[in-house]
Formats: sequence, structure tokens, C-alpha cells
Amino acid sequence: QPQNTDSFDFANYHTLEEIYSFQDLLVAENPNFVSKIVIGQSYEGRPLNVLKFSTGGTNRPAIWIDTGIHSREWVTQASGLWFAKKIVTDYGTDPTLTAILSQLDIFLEIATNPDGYAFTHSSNRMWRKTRKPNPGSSCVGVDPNRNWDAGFGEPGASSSPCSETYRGPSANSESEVKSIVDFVKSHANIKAFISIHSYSQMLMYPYGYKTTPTNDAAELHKVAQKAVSDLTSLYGTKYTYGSIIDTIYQASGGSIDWTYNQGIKYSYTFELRDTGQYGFLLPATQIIPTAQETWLALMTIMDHTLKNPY
Amino acid sequence: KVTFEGHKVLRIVPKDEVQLSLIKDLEEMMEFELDFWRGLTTVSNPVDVRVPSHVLNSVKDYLETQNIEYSTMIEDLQILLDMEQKVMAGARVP
Repeated sequence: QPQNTDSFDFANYHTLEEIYSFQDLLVAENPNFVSKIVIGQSYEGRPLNVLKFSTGGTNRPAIWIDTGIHSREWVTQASGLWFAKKIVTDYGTDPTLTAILSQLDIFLEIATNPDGYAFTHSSNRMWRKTRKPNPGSSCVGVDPNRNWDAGFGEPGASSSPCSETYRGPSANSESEVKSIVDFVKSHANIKAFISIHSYSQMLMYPYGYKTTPTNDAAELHKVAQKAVSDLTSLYGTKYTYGSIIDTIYQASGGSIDWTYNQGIKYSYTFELRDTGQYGFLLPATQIIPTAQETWLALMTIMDHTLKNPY
Repeated sequence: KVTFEGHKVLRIVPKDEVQLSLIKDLEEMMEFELDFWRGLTTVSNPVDVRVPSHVLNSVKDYLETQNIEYSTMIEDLQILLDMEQKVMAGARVP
């Protein structure tokens, strides 16, 4: 076990226990800047930890970032760890991030689906969903990115518990989703919500469940364009961008459709790097380059959020 | 622990709307136990699908009969998984 976050190995994949330990270490090292909030429990009773990066104030406007809602997308949790350390190291030295944190808080949930993530380490590396049993079915789990109350039950999700895109019995049936919903509602001042997946190199904004463009589509598109351009500038990684339904396919019950409908204008979702060779098994050597390039896009979205209050 | 010996990940690129629809049919054939890693989007966009070894021939037959081109993205998933485990274990050695 590393004794401090400087000796943490960001270039490798880690177990859930190691992620939890990292979070505690980071909080201990930065008590006036980083805190850990437990927003709920997973189905199997694991804590749903969120790191809060704050330079003060009360209920400041905030940016939410989550990684790992689909447990097998290991590069996302690994990138989340790197982002956490990056925020701590760059605050006070990087003027853009320092300006963002002077007015906004950042919330980061690194292991959004901890039961699924633990299961990918212990039993089935290819597991994507939650781990709640489905009554009347031998198939386990719900796709936590089809379980949000935005077009829930409409085309773009499955009603079959055995499907990888099973939406669940009702919106927010999964505690991993409900806990975020409750947190976002009670906070009531989140201005950007960014949900990170892998892999197909996309940056998307609402909607996924309908073709109607959002009222902010033009602005969201322009920000996505800039974010992708900045991302690509580092290693040449090519991204596509646009609304979910236009860029990937119809998907109902998705997180950022719900957050947008809650009034969080800057709602985005990423699909991180794909080499075309490894899929969900992206070699650990690519974690840091993936996180680095993604960080540039995140900074663009966060900076835009800072400069365009609403 | 679930293992994936002989599972291949195929990359399929639909070249027109007809092929898109045929791949969608494949997606809905539950008996093949296919796992779409990268789902169906539009013509020319790749679809990646994990195919268990016991249905590999049936899936290949389906694609070839319909003249749908594919390539093998991952030859044997378990080999990659074993490598991943080895790298992780190696990283833990002081």
C-alpha cells in the first residue's frame, strides 16, 4: 500500500479497496481542500464515496464528474484517480483551475458502481451492470445508465433483465443512481455534470432519448467542439461529438438527460479512448495518456462553466 | 471466476442500411449470448462484439452468408485478461 498519494501508481489498474484507500489518503493529505462525502450505499452495502474539492464558501455552484458507472470500463475509474490527484497538484499553480476552484466546487465520484467494479475484479471482468438480483429472473443487475428518470422505459433500453441494457423495474430503482439523484437535488446548485464512459471516443450532450434538440444545443455543441479540439491537440486522438441520439444511438434513461432536465445546462458524457485493439482491456500503459487528454477537455468544459454563469 | 477462453471480439463495419438492419437482428438473437462492446450506430461505424467460442461458427456463418465484412479485433479474450492480471500482479511487487 502506498503511504501517500505521490507514490500511488496511476499507471496501473487498482482494486476497489485501493481506490478507497487512495481517497482517504488524498483527504488526509489535503484536509482543508479535499473531503469525502458518502452519498449512499450500493446494493451490496459498499459506500458511494464522492470527493469534494472546495476552497471554501457554502453550497457554491459546483461541477460534478463521475467515472465507472459501467464497471468494466476500467480506464474510467483509473482516469478518475488521476483527475483527483491532478486537481490537488494543479490548484494554486494552474491559473485556469485555480480560478475555477476560487468560485466553484468540484465533486468527483470515482467508483460510481462499486459492486460491479468489485465483481469485475473477483468474478467477471466483463461485468457492466449493478449487482442487484432481479426477482423472477436468474439474471442479475441493471444498467445504471438506463435507470434515470428521463425517457425511462422508452426505446433505447431493454426491459429484459438478461440484457446488458436492462433499464430496471422503475426509474431510480438502483441505489447507485438514486443516491446521485438525491445528492444533485439536495445540492441544487450543480452547474455542470460530466459522466465518463469508455470506449469509442465521443463527447456527447443531451438528448439520448429523443431527437428534439435541447434549447442549449448550439452552445453545447460549440463547447464540445472546443473541448474535443483541445483533447485532440495532445496525442491526436480523434473524437466525434454531438447529441447522444445523433452521435451514438437512441438511449433512454441516461444520466445526463436527467441532469439536463433538472436544469443543469452543461451536461456532457464522454466515451474515452479506444485503440481499436483492446476495447475494455485498454493496456495500463495507456491510462495516463487517456487521462491527460481527457483532462484538457474537462478543463474546457469547466472553464466555460465558470465564465458563463446562469 | 468466469473465464473467456476462445472468446473472440469481432469488429464488424456495416456498409449500408441493409447490413445495419441485419446486424441489429444479430443483436437481438439472445441464443448467441453476444456481448456488444461497441453498439450499432450508423453505416461505416464499427460494431465490436464479443462472441463466445461455442457460437463462433454460427455467428461467422451468419455474417458471411449476408456478405457482411468483419475482422477479428481480439483473437482470444482470455489471453488478454491473463496478461492484464499479470501486469496488475507485477505492479504490486515492491
